[in-house]
Amino acid sequence: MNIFRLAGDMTHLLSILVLLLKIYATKSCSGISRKTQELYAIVFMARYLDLFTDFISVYNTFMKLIFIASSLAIVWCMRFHPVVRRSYDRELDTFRYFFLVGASFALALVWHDKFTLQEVFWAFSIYLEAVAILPQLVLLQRSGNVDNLTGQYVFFLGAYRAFYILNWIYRYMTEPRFTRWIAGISGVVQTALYADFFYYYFISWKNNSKLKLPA
Amino acid sequence: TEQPANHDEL
Repeated sequence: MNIFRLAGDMTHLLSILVLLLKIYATKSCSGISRKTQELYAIVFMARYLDLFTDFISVYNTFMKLIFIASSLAIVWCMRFHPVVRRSYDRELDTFRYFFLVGASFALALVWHDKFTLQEVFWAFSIYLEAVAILPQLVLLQRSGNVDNLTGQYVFFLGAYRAFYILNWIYRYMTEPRFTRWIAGISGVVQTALYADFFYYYFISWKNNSKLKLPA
Repeated sequence: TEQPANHDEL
């Protein structure tokens, strides 16, 4: 474990806490893409198939359980919670994410570390996570004004993978024969997709103005 | 020895 990876995991956890706070405090999920939340639930379930077979550490197992439980809880809230579900922007959250799932799985069948069920699903989860934010970014562009907690949620979610890139660079430099091409390349693509969001987020922070993404 | 778990990250 290095400081970059710890910062990445803590930032990721923070993004989830901010989203839970937004939904719990405002009893609303307006501005949140349910499709992105569902994609993340798939990402975690596909990536942590080894949850009960490979024990890495208490921290690792604990965080995996947190990520799976929180993503499923958020999807449940957005679908079934009597109050929260009413504020879902159904007519704006229309990204056809089936293609993202299909393309990620097809790529995982071609490019993986080992051709085993666990490794193919792991690669699938890496590729799917890289594009999982797209429905959310599209929703932000369509929904005009973005409330602070939603903006912070997306910012931390994008920042965590940037920390992971620093972590991979650090491990590449300090550990012999360390390579993570699948996660590394996907991580760069994932972080690049946030580039324009980060720009407008920085502008809104500098001008102390409302975050607004151009349509 | 077992190859180090190459999925020690989240």
